[in-house]
Amino acid sequence: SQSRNIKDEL
Amino acid sequence: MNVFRLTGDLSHLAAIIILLLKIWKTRSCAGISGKSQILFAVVFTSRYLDLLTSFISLYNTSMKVIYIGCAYATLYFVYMKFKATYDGNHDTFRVEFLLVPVGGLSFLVNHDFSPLEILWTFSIYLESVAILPQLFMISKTGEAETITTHYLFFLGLYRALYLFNWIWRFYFEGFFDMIAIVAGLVQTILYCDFFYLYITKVLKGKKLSLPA
Repeated sequence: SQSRNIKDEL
Repeated sequence: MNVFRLTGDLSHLAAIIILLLKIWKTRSCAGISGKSQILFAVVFTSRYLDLLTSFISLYNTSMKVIYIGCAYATLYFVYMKFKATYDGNHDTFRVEFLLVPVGGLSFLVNHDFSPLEILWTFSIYLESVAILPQLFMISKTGEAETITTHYLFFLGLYRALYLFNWIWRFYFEGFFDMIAIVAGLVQTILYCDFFYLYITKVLKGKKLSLPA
């Protein structure tokens, strides 16, 4: 899902 | 990575370091809300569990370790080493009024009903309101040490910069995360009153005192 990417953010 | 996210992370790191230095140099945590610091430690712990499961980059891992380390070091300073200087009488915000709604919401509104995702969502929602005990304490004491206002400024600035990071990522990468964006907006809006006082008072060399 789209939130997968945000896991590269702190 | 983009310039907004990098400066945002550095602003966040600056805030955390300023707070640690303030307590260490003055050997006092007067004016600091221990409750907010507990909430921040919970935010980092629940968000960075993926340290154990996935490696993204050296930068990502090292920053997470630094954030968690500094958060618990701050708790150690406030509740143990400099406990005598902790102003518990003014740090009276009822954090259960934050934890229960945030906990419930993270179960209701999330991207994926998996433990890690719910914990991440919980940490995002909690971070957006974690500063409230600190702002409440300042409103009760009616003032804040100048170094504490610098801490709050960089802490508020970090998520404001992240908002620009998300605009950048939407425009260039076609990516956005509504949960992080809405929570980040709420978080930044909560600082607006403080930002106004910081810019109109502290930056003019005055002390930050309330009522304005």
